[in-house]
Amino acid sequence: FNVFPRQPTWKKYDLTYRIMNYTPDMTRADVDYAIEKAFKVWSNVTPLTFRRIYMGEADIMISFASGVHGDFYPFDGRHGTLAHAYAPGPGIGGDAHFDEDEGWTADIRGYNLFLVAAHEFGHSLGLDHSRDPQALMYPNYKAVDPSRFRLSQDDVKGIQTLYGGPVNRPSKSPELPSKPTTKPNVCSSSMTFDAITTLRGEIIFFKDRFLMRKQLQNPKVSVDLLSLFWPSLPSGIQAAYEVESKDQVFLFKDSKYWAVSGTNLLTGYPKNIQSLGFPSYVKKMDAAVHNPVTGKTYFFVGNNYWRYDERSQSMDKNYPRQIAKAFLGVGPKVEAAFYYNRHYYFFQGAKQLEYDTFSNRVTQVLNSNSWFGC
Amino acid sequence: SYNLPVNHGTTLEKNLLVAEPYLEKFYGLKMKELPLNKIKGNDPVVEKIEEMQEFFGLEVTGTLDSATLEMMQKPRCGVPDVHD
Repeated sequence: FNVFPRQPTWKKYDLTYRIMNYTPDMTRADVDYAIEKAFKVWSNVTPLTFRRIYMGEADIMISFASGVHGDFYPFDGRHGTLAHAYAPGPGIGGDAHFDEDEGWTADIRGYNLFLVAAHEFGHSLGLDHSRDPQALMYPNYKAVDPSRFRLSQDDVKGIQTLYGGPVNRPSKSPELPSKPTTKPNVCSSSMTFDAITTLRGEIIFFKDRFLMRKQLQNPKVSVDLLSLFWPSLPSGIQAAYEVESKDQVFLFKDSKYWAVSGTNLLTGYPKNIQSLGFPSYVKKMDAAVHNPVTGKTYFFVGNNYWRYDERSQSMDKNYPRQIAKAFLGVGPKVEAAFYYNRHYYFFQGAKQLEYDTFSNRVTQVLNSNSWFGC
Repeated sequence: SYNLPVNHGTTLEKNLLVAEPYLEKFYGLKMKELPLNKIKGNDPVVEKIEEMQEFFGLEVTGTLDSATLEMMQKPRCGVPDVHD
């Protein structure tokens, strides 16, 4: 990746944009969506946020123009130069211009506005052209299916060099407390976990920005940064579960959730948890666990839990129910959970309850870090 | 204009019509400032072609070969690839 000379960046995280005019090639709604989605490419991997305004001077002014359009860099008719943008700065700084003589589309015919806009907004944020042909910031247009678009590692490294990862922003709101930078001591007697899941035969323990990987046949535990595996995911994952039959792991934070297969982030995510069938008052998950025998997934929120049928992809009826009443000896709340060999393992603070799913009762009370051979 | 070391078989004028504006726009070639006293080996146009070939990972020949011309005609972003 490259950055502009003298590395201009925005000195704030919350940026504004304004769409000054529209191309007749696409509906207004399609233009709005393409632009919003293009900004999301960058907000997903940085602390940056992009808010649309409809009047006055935005940080990033977006317009369509033909030929000479007042900035000494005239467009050149069809093909050739498709668009250009300016590095962060006052006035024209950050602005993005699109050549109206091109055929703009919302799919892969013509030039896809989302793909070109995502590239130009990389410039608006301070990235220069990359020599990596797989990078979004490569100078030449490459027609890819927008629904399968993924930011390359080159692009992620570049933008995170300028602005840091998704949670590196100084905490301006209480829900973003500053995260510890030192690795967690898994053998501490007060060790707690944010979320736990299995993943292709390993057990993954999530804590702040870190994850601990435990291979069942190997006492060794490795502690890594979550962003090493999933750079576009935020830290502070709150719930996670694996659906082994689909080789998918679902990760939850606040009202969003992602699906990964190994280290591959599946397209179409993040989604909102409401899409699973939760009532609107549910804002976040405490824990989740999937039972591969019944095909049911249990979501734990406060004192209650919901049950979701993975086969029919729908929430079962007559929920929520109370955790303490359904899982005797467990409750009232659950902080993390995973399934292994006919048992759920429920985590509450520094305690862990082994729960037999056939006899429906707690069979052992363990320390939360019993898996680490401390 | 300069006698570029061009592969045989391509018409120089047509190629230059593609190359010069591209190199001016994206690689900072200053056509108006070309040195009058050309010393062997310091042909700015050749240097810019080599710079562009190097950026795109093409074989650095300093000539307007077909791969280079093809790359110059791809639709692309208007921001230059190199900056002063």
